[in-house]
Amino acid sequence: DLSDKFARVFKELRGQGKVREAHVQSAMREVRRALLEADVNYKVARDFVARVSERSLGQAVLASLTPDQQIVKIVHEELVSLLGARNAPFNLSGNPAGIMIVGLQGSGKTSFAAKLAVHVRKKGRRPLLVAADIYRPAAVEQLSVLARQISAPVYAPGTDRSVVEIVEGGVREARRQLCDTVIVDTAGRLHVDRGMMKEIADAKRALGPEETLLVLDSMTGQEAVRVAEEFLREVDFTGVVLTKLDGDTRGGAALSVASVTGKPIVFACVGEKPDDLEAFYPDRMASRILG
Amino acid sequence: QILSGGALDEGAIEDLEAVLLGADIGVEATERIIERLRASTGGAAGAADYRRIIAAELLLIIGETPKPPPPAGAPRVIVVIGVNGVGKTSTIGKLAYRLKSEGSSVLLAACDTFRAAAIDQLELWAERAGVPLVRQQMGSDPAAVAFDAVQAARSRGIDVVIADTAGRLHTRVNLMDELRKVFTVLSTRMEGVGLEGWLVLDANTGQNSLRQAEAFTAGLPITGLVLTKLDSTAKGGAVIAIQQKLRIPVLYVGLGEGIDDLAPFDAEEFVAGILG
Ligand SMILES: Nc1nc2c(ncn2[C@@H]2O[C@H](COP(=O)(O)OP(=O)(O)OP(=O)(O)O)[C@@H](O)[C@H]2O)c(=O)[nH]1
Ligand SMILES: Nc1nc2c(ncn2[C@@H]2O[C@H](COP(=O)(O)OP(=O)(O)OP(=O)(O)O)[C@@H](O)[C@H]2O)c(=O)[nH]1
Ligand SMILES: [Mg+2]
Ligand SMILES: [Mg+2]
Repeated sequence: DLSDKFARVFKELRGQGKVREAHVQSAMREVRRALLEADVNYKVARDFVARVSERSLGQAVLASLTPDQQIVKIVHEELVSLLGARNAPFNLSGNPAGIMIVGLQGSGKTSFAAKLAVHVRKKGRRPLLVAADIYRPAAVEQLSVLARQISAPVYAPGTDRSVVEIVEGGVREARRQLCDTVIVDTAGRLHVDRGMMKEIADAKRALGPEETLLVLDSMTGQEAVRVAEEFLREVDFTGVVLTKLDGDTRGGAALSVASVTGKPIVFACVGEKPDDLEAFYPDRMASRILG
Repeated sequence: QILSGGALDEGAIEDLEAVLLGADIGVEATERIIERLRASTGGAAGAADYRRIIAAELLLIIGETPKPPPPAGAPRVIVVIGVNGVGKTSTIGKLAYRLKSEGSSVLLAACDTFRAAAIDQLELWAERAGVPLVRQQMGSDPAAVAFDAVQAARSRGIDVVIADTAGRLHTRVNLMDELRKVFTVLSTRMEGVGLEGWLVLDANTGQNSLRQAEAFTAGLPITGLVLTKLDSTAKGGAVIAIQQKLRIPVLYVGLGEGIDDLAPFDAEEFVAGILG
């Protein structure tokens, strides 16, 4: 792991006298490598290493008896501060409060919608699930089955209406059923599909949501940056949800998205069941990314 | 800028390194490719030459894995596996349509008996492709459904059975055991089937694709890969390392969500996609 690699770097160079820039440069190469192996975008990794390098060339490290441990501490701190940036609490204040769920195909949106419904119910709210994916075969059925499994109401008028009509119908239905939280599941879409990105921007206008959540598969590679940037520009999300964290991916996409958008990661999905939702812990994620 | 003999254009090399890393080829594979580039080019070469050398190298890695003929036996049974959400079910719908248009008779087996509406989803694809589907109740044993389906194909003289399985993370030991059981039941209790597994990988996925490939191919007869969502901006470069380590060919690529959006893997197009 990174600590061992640093220890070796400094041990090998110890014979050369006081810690110097060469030591730090060598350690920084290890950091960059670890981040790239973890799927952190290479530009994000480069910028991150530049920040850490600057701090590591300070007196705290150079004068320290354990420079390797100092640098590990700096790397970890910088990671946590980026991952936990602007940890805004999840804002549910409207009535009904709207939450729109967006993201690439297969990222885990529909499953997350059910998890979110269970979560807000624990906080004393009454959620209504809205099936606004009119494209994927049996998507409406999938959300309806999940809604039944968690005993939550669902508005699923089928695939003959437009997404905007379904969203507006969902808000009306929430008022009718005295639900105070509208959770809108949308179809997976490519960040570069202009038509589909416009559709979601229109749906967002119709819903006026308090929260728009980008659901991102934690095993996403280098392209996570571009995905996040496009969704930010075309839709503007308020938070990120990382899914499939029960796997063994290092999850560098988390750092890429957090550092490029500055948006908080609000939830972590750790399984397929409606209960498999956790708060996101930046320090745990930092350790995971560093391997 | 004139380069004297032996001097390398470091700027061009850095740019190419960024292209390879950005394509999810991974730091280790990228390092090796760049090392070999440095070793194989003399001075006075520039960006265009480097690009050509790297393209040839990538083509060698990805193009040299032969596509094996389907295993002998009838019916041919393709079990489609992979982690959650990569595109298994959609790929099966597209594949059924393609094989049927190529003259094979196809039957689908709904062995994802776990996920909400998984069977309904496959059923809709079967209808679109115009092929029969064998299914049981949600919660039934996937191996039993597979057995049923192959038996039905046998009795109806159908050429190919394609079995859909539930998405599963390779870190879940019990789910990997369940998968192994599907293969075991078919290979031991169905004499003479041509059994093979195809692993579906998502082009958006980073280095975890290599972990997935290693885990899913351990002890299972995996003969091919399908790389989906190549219509996204991701380049799917993780298959380069998979080729180097496991030598399993990419057979098809997914290029969208429609029934026609499946194409045979073209190594040159793939490499061109990476290098731009
Ligand atoms: N192991 C695991 N599987 C998950 C997690 N979240 C979702 N899944 C699974 O991932 C697959 C895809 O989930 P969906 O909810 O259908 O994804 P989606 O984003 O709605 O997909 P599209 O609507 O097609 O874009 C399903 O098999 C889910 O059960 C998670 O945190 N862990
Ligand atoms: N853009 C694009 N989307 C795809 C492609 N292949 C599949 N998809 C989409 O990815 C999502 C997931 O596809 P599925 O076929 O349900 O994936 P799966 O592996 O069967 O999912 P699970 O059974 O839940 O593990 C759906 O929205 C598909 O339409 C592709 O090649 N390109
Ligand atoms: Mg969905
Ligand atoms: Mg499926």
